[in-house]
Amino acid sequence: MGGWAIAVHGGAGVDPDLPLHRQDDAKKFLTRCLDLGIHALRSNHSAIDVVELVVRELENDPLFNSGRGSALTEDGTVEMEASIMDGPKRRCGAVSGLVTVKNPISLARLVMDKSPHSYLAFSGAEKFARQQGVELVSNDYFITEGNVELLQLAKEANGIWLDRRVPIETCCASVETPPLQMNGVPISVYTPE
Amino acid sequence: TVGCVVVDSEGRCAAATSTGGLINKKVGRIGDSPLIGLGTYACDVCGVSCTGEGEAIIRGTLAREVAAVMEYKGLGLQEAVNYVIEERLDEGQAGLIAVSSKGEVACGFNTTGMFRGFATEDGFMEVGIW
Repeated sequence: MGGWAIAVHGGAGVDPDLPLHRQDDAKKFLTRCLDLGIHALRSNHSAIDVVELVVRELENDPLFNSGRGSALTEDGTVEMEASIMDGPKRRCGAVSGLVTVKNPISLARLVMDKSPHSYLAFSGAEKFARQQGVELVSNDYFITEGNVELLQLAKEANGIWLDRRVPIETCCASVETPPLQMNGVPISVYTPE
Repeated sequence: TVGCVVVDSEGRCAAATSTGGLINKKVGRIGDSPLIGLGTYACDVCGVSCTGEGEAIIRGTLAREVAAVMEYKGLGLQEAVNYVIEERLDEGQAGLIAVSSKGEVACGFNTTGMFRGFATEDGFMEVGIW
């Protein structure tokens, strides 16, 4: 049997022109999250506890698209979702459509541990959160100025974006409104589903 | 989207993913992150967390696919990740991180970059973007 191992990610949507200082900020934060997980693993915490602990840390910082710093919907609001899975017995928990739960991953864990279901969404998930006494905050807590600006740019480009990159070709949209774009390609690419 | 995958010293794997979704998404849209087997998966072979275009990850059942090719094709962890990223994404853009019950870590992505970090008990540690 090998030893312990841990991997974290902050998303695959990376602006190719990300300024160096922002790259340094991201690397420092990822290193901090790894250190948190390594310390827990050295203290013999279980894998399921460590993944929850680390994702909570990632949710609390506005640097990446989750929890505080989440991407905004077309209405300028935040709707969050998360899931967690424990390998040995393939137990799992998931939540969607959260608007006031400070740490969605911990509610997903409670769905796995404290409910007869695997997945709760929208008002049902928010009701379960109140029953479980998890920390709730107003939706404003999750909204950052940077994401408000990004939403504005996406609207002007009539696009739905995966990441913080502003596709040059859609930045100065031509006079006729281009077909709805998803991450820089026509939405038709996704028609199959 | 953020995620973490871990295998502990008893060889147990776990995975967790959390997200705000896409910028300017429709209200009520559900992506891959909360969908077990698509954005997140863990079993006794590996743990996987995905990020990227949810619609492409959903169609490719990406996270479970890594475990499946390890179980049924006998691929190693990094081979399985490479296979899934190259063969299961169609035109979609996505990335994923994974650990195996043997204590290995791996990642794959077909985007410009992916914010990621790894560490193993034997002292390996790496943080990357591009």
